[in-house]
Amino acid sequence: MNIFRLAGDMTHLMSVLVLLLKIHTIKSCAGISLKTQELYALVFATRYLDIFTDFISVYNTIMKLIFLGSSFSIVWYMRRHKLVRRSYDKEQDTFRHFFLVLPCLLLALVMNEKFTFKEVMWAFSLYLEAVAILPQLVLLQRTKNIDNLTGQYVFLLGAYRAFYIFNWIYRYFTEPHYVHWITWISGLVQTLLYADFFYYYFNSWKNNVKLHLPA
Amino acid sequence: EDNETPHDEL
Repeated sequence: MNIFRLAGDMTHLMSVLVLLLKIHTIKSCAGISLKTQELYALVFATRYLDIFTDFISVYNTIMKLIFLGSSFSIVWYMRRHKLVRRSYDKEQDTFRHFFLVLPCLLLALVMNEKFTFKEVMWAFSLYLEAVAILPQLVLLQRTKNIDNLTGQYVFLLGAYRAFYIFNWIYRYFTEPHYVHWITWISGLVQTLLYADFFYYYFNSWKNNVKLHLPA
Repeated sequence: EDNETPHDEL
């Protein structure tokens, strides 16, 4: 464990807590894409298949349980909770996430570290995580006023993977056989997808104006 | 023992 990875995990945790806070306290999911939340639940479900077979550390297991629990409960809130679901913008959140899942699955069948069920699922979860934010970014472009919590949620979600990139660089130079091209490339693509959001987020923060993405 | 190194990152 290194400081970059810890910072990444804590930032990721904070993004999930900000979202749960928003949904649980003000009972609203306005501006949040259910499609992205469902993709994230699928990402964690396929990546943490080994949660009970490969014990890494208490920290690792606890964090996996938190990410699994939070992502599925957010999907449950947005689908089932009578108050929260009312604030869900069904008409605007129209990204066909099936068209993200299928290519990632096909790519995982071709590009993986080892052609075993677990490794294919692991590669699938990495490719899917890289593109899972797309429905959310599309929704942000459509909804005019982005509230602070939603903006912070997306910002933290993008920042965590940026920290991970520093973690991979650090591990590459400190651990002799640490090479994971699949992780590195999908992590880089994922972070690049946030580039324009970061640009507008930083500007809105610098000029102290409401975050507004160009249509 | 399976030679797969378990993925230690989240």
